[in-house]
Amino acid sequence: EYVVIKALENGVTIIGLTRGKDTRFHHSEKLDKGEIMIAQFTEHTSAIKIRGKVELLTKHGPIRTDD
Amino acid sequence: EYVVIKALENGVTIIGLTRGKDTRFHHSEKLDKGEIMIAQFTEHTSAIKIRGKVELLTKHGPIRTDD
Amino acid sequence: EYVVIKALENGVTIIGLTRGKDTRFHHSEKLDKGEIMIAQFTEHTSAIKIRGKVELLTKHGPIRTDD
Amino acid sequence: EYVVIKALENGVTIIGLTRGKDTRFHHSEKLDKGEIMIAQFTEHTSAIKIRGKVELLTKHGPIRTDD
Amino acid sequence: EYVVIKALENGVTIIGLTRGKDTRFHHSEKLDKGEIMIAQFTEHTSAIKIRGKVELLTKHGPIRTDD
Amino acid sequence: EYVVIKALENGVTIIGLTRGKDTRFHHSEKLDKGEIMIAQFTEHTSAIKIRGKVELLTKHGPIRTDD
Amino acid sequence: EYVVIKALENGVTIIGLTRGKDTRFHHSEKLDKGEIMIAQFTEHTSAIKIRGKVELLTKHGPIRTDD
Amino acid sequence: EYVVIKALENGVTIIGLTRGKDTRFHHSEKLDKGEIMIAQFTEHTSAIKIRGKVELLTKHGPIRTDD
Amino acid sequence: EYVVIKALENGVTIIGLTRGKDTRFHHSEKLDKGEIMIAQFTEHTSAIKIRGKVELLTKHGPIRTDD
Amino acid sequence: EYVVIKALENGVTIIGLTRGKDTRFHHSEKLDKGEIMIAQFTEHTSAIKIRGKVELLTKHGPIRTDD
Amino acid sequence: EYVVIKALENGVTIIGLTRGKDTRFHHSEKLDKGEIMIAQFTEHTSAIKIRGKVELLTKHGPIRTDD
Ligand SMILES: N[C@@H](Cc1c[nH]c2ccccc12)C(=O)O
Ligand SMILES: N[C@@H](Cc1c[nH]c2ccccc12)C(=O)O
Ligand SMILES: N[C@@H](Cc1c[nH]c2ccccc12)C(=O)O
Ligand SMILES: N[C@@H](Cc1c[nH]c2ccccc12)C(=O)O
Ligand SMILES: N[C@@H](Cc1c[nH]c2ccccc12)C(=O)O
Ligand SMILES: N[C@@H](Cc1c[nH]c2ccccc12)C(=O)O
Ligand SMILES: N[C@@H](Cc1c[nH]c2ccccc12)C(=O)O
Ligand SMILES: N[C@@H](Cc1c[nH]c2ccccc12)C(=O)O
Ligand SMILES: N[C@@H](Cc1c[nH]c2ccccc12)C(=O)O
Ligand SMILES: N[C@@H](Cc1c[nH]c2ccccc12)C(=O)O
Ligand SMILES: N[C@@H](Cc1c[nH]c2ccccc12)C(=O)O
Repeated sequence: EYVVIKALENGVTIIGLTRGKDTRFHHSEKLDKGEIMIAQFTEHTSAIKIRGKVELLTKHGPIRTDD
Repeated sequence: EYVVIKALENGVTIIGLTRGKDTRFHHSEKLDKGEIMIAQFTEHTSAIKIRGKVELLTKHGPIRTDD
Repeated sequence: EYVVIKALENGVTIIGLTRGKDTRFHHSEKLDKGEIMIAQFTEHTSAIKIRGKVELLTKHGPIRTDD
Repeated sequence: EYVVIKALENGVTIIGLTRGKDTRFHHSEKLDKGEIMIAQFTEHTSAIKIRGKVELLTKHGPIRTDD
Repeated sequence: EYVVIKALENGVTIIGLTRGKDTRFHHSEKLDKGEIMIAQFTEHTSAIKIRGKVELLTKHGPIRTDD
Repeated sequence: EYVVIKALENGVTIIGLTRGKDTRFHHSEKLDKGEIMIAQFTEHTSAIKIRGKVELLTKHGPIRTDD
Repeated sequence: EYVVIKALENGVTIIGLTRGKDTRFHHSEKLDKGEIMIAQFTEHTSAIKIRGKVELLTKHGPIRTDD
Repeated sequence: EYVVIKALENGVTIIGLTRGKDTRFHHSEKLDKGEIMIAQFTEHTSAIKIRGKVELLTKHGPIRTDD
Repeated sequence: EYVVIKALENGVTIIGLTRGKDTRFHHSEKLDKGEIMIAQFTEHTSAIKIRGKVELLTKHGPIRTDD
Repeated sequence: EYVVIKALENGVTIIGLTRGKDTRFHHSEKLDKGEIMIAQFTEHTSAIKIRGKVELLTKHGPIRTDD
Repeated sequence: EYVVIKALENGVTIIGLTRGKDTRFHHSEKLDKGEIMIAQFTEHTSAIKIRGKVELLTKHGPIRTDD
């Protein structure tokens, strides 16, 4: 399972939250406008948090945060 | 399996409920307007509770709580 | 497998029924209007009972109880 | 596999029949009008019997008994 | 795998046939008009025979016997 | 895998052929008009032969023999 | 995997070819007009040959030999 | 996986090619006009060659060689 | 997984490339116009090269090389 | 699982991010205009970052970064 | 999983990139106009790079590089 994130502005942040009993940020990836990140759920990542304006493609359909 | 939650206002809360005999809150993630959380069901999370206005994408279709 | 329950009024109750020979209530979660619960079937929950007005999304389609 | 049962009147009965050589009733759950039960097939339940007026959602489509 | 049987008259009979070298009736469930039985194929049931007027939902589509 | 057979006349015969090196009839079930048999392929049945007028539902679509 | 064969004339022959290094006929089933055979691929049958006019339903669609 | 081959003329040849390091013909089946062969890929057959005019049904769609 | 190749001219060549560290031709099958080859990917074949005019059916759709 | 990346300008960069506790760049592949890279998620790659103008095909649909 | 590559000009290059910690070219296959290569992802190939004008069929849809 992966999601596709296209940054619609500079300074977008993609945050990986830890899998397990404890939930904390294990990595934060910065994207500039037009950059794309394709991120899987993994043994270490069971939730993803996104800050900033993006276009997001998921198995449940697309969603934007620039409206 | 994951769900996609887009906050439509500040102060939205995404709560993870424990898997097992006992059902209690193990984590609560705050989202501000426009932030997105993509959350899986996991070994520790078998139910998710959402407070606040959101747009939610699931395998059974989308649903909003701002109407 | 999970279902998505949106409370259409205050005081909605989501009840988990035990898996196994014996069928009894193991947890009851209260939802207020606009709150959402996304609940899986699990090792401990093989049936779910819902009281109150809700909008429910399932793999067999949506259903409402406020009509 | 689960089915979704919405009671259209008071006193609806959802009966679980035992899995195995022997077929008998192991549990009977009462639903009042507007209540919903979402029930799985399990290690102990290989058939479900429904008495009373319901709307039923299954993988083979919906069916009502109030006509 | 399960099928959904809605009785369209009183005295409908749902018969389970045994799995294995030998084929005989192991259980017969009576349904009255408006009652529903949702029955799985199981370790003990590899064929189901239905007598009486029913509406039947299967993975290959619906079929009625009241025409 | 199962097929659904609705008898359109009396005296319909559903024959199970044995699985294995040898192919012979191991069971023959009589259906009267309006009766339904839902039959699986099993450890003992790898072919099914049908005599008489029927409506048959299969994963490859429906077929009738009363035309 | 199974195929559905409806005989459109008397004397239709359904032949099972052996699985393995060697390919020969292990069984030949005669069908009269209107009779149906539903045949699986099995440990002993990896090819099926059909002689005579039939309507055949397969996972790749229907096909007739009476045109 | 199987394919369905209908001979559109006499003398059609269905050839099984061996699975493994070596590729050679292990069996050749003759079909006359109107005859059908339904052939699986197997432990011994990893390619199939067809000579003559046929109608062929495959999971990627139908194809004819009589045009 | 298999592909379906129909030769649209004489002298079409279907080449199997070896699976593993090393990539070389292990078999080349000649097809004349109107002949069909249905070829699987196997333990020994992880790529297929085609020379000459063909119609090719694949799980991603059809493609021709005679345009 | 793989994604398809077509470079729409020179100097496009496809970056593989490491799987595991630690997230860093393990490989960066340069693409010139019109070149295509088809990249899987692997034991070593659990996220992919793309810089530059591309057309990207994913299981959740296509997306471009040249708008 | 495989992709289908049709060369639209001479001198097209299909490059296999190694699976594992290290990413380098392990094979490069030349295609002339009208030739087709059908290539799987394998134990040794986890990314494929294409240079030159092609028509490419993938599970996410078709794409051309001759525009
Ligand atoms: N550590 C949590 C992270 C998480 C996943 N889904 C969630 C939903 C709500 C809250 C936290 C989470 C877990 O693996 O389960
Ligand atoms: N602890 C419960 C949480 C839960 C999941 N689904 C539910 C439905 C209703 C009530 C509680 C639950 C369990 O794992 O089973
Ligand atoms: N304890 C029961 C609960 C149950 C599941 N499905 C049911 C249907 C009817 C009645 C009870 C049930 C079981 O696990 O099987
Ligand atoms: N005890 C039976 C219950 C049952 C399931 N499906 C049926 C169909 C007909 C009659 C009985 C049944 C069994 O597990 O097999
Ligand atoms: N005892 C038989 C019952 C059966 C299943 N499918 C059938 C089809 C025809 C006749 C009998 C059957 C078996 O398990 O195989
Ligand atoms: N005994 C045979 C029965 C059979 C299945 N499919 C067939 C097709 C043709 C002829 C016989 C058969 C077998 O198990 O293989
Ligand atoms: N004995 C052969 C039968 C066969 C299956 N598919 C074929 C295609 C062509 C020729 C023979 C066959 C085998 O098991 O492989
Ligand atoms: N012996 C070969 C046969 C084969 C299958 N697919 C092919 C494609 C091209 C050439 C040969 C083949 C193998 O098992 O792999
Ligand atoms: N020997 C290679 C063959 C191959 C498969 N797919 C490829 C793509 C590009 C180049 C070579 C290949 C392998 O098994 O991996
Ligand atoms: N090392 C991380 C890489 C990663 C995957 N998905 C992510 C989402 C957000 C941040 C980092 C990641 C992991 O394997 O889990
Ligand atoms: N060696 C890398 C090749 C690779 C696959 N997908 C990628 C995406 C980006 C960069 C490199 C790659 C791996 O197996 O993981």
